[in-house]
This record gives sequence, structure tokens and C-alpha cells, in this order.
Amino acid sequence: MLEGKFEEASLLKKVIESIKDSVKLCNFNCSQSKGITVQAIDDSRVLLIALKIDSGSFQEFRCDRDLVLGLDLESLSKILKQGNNEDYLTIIAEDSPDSLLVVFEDKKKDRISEFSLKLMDIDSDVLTIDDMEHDCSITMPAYEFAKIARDMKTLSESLQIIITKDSVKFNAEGQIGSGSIILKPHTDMEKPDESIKIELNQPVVLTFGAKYLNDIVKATALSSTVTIKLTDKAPALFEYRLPSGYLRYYLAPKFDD
Amino acid sequence: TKKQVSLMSFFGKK
Repeated sequence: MLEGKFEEASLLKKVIESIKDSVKLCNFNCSQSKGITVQAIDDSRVLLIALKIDSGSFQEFRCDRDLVLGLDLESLSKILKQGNNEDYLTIIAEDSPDSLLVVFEDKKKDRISEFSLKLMDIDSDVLTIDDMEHDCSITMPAYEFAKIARDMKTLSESLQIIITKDSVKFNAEGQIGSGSIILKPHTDMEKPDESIKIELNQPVVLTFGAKYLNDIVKATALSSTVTIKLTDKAPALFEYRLPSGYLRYYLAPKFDD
Repeated sequence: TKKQVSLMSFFGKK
């Protein structure tokens, strides 16, 4: 049996809102040691999502036997919208479940709401992702990266990222013209999450589809910072830290035709 | 022009 209680429903709500536009169906793998893990790839096979909600993200977590919950995220999202952000949220499943029980408890009122979501058998490829060495890594405020991704998409369907040891440059060239944004590393002592940190083994220039970057920044509400790891001619990793766990996106780059 | 590549060319199936 699985029983996981979140202190606030908002965490799972934000996670599902971050991924449901990229992948519609996915398997939630549940185990006592790893909590909940998900690996899912979008239909175009360009963006991969790797989610880990450790048991530490839950107020209470027990999973007697490893379970796979096949979920339609659009449906789960509809059910999660029934509860308030501050409610306790408990998810419950039997050992061979055909449905997931979702329970919201209002902390002030005596109100408990229960929903049952039908589960599905989902056949999905699992990809092997080794811990890669990266050429460079940038950590920056998540909202700032989101603004760049959204703004630059209005100029071009591609966004070029150029990292050197003393700057990161975002470059867009489109039909109406072009634009670039240059950020320099700095440390904000009072608000560390406002800092921009660049770690560099070697400079990297990569181009990504603006559409996919805009899917990724839907996770902005999850974390105050985002870490972007880039390697020449390889998929990029965008990581949003959870209180205990992470949401990672792997995005394949665009290459010269 | 730049061409979008698939993740499958980088990651193998388990």
C-alpha cells in the first residue's frame, strides 16, 4: 500500500502543472527508498522529464511494495484543482491499484474531500541517462530565466545560449530582427538566490527550440533558482530543486542543417 | 537553419 501525505497540496499541483503540457501520460514509480520517481519523454522525443519526489518531501510516506501508477496528467490536474494550495494532500493506492485516491484536508475547517482517479496501463520507453560530465553549469534566478525564454520566443523559434567564463549570452534571431541578453556572474550576499553563478570547464555554444524552453519554464514556481548544465553537442539539463528531490528536463539541441 | 535532433540519438533505451 502507498500512502503519501503532503504538508501542502501546492507542491504536487505545481509539479503536475510543470509537466502536463509536455507529457500527457506517464508512470509514477513509487518505492519506500526512492519516494516517487518519474521518467517521461514528450511525443516529439526532444524533451525528457525526470522527476524525483523524495520521501522527505512528504509529511508522511509509506510504500510497502514497489508500485507503478499509470497516470493521465490532464485528469490528475483536474482533480488536484479541486483542493486548495494550503490543504493537506494525501495520495493513497492499494498494492495492485486500478485507481488512486486523492484526499484533501482543509487545515482550519472540518472539510475533507476525496477523489478517485482511474489508473491506466502505460507502456513507455525508459532511457538510460548516465551522470554526464558537463562543460559548464549556470545557476540563476528561475524567474529571470523564464522571462528570457518567454521574451525571446516572440523574436525567434530558436534561442542560442553562449557561455564563456565571464558571461552567459542569450541570442535570438528572427524575421523582425534580433536580440541578445548578456548576464554576468555575481553574488548577492543578502539574497543568495538572486546570484548568477557560472562554472566552466570549456565555453559552449548551443541552440535550443524556444517552444521547449517555454515548456521548461513552467516549472518556475517550484524553485527560486534553476541550474542549467550544458555540454557541446549534447542534450542540456535544466534542474529545479524541490524541497527534497528535483524536477529535471533534458532537452536535445538544434544543430546546423 | 538549424535542425532539431531527437534525444534518442543520445540516450539508449533501457
